[in-house]
Amino acid sequence: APPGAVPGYREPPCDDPETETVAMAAVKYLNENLLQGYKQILNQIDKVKVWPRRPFGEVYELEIDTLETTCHVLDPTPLENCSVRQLAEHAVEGDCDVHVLKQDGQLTVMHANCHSTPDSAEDVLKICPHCPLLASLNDTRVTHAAEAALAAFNAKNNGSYFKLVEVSRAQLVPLPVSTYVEFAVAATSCAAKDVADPASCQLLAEKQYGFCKATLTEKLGGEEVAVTCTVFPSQVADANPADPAAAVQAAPSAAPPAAMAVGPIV
Amino acid sequence: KPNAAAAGGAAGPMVRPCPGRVRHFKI
Repeated sequence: APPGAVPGYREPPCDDPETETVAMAAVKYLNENLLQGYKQILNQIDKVKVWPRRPFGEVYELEIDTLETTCHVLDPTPLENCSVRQLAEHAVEGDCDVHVLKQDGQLTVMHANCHSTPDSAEDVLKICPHCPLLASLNDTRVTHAAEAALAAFNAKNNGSYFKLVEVSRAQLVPLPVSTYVEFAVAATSCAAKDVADPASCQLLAEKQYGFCKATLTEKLGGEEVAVTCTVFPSQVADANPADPAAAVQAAPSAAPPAAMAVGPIV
Repeated sequence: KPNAAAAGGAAGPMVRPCPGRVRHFKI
């Protein structure tokens, strides 16, 4: 371009079907590449610029707001069936900048950068004065609750020994004094009933993940734990889920692999 | 005051193209 020349861009409306298709492709890409936490759902398109790209195609520069759903990223439930995390549960918002190339009708995410922010304590307490707020995942009460809950689950489990993958969310409840945790787990090669050395248990080649919700209640002279885990069907190995050049098709997803067609086990 | 039509301005209500609609709720 000659010096001083600024290449032009166009600004379609944020709610234009074309813009929405690109934003949905970006959210799909985000969810396929998230390594932890919860699946994100599109909430609002903030800005859009469409730049011409040489020799062919266009680049969509989008700013989008997302909201956390209740589906963990390891949960194979389609995003359409996931609920948005409600304000009373202490919602979390994502602010994302994305660049999407449209060429020959195909959408490819070239860049995506998101920052997540929980709703303010003030806003949560305004709509629900007694609701527990999100707690730090490093809090010792949180890590203890997750470890105790997983131990309780493994003790009652006749199948594989499950290891903790991540604590994804936690709340400290004042009355009764308790800790609510949600965490992801993965099956290992060991049987839960006869684990001598948990450190030697390896994750299965065909990864099998689960997602648990637990409450650890402090009682006089001890504690009580209630835990429910959903174990997802084994997942076939993904070629390269973190490949930034991976193409995101605007068309609906293909049918899930056969290994994922089975329902979860609770 | 300049006439909006004479200046090439639209006579109808202004459409704000962005940001788009909120699908769930704002936090």
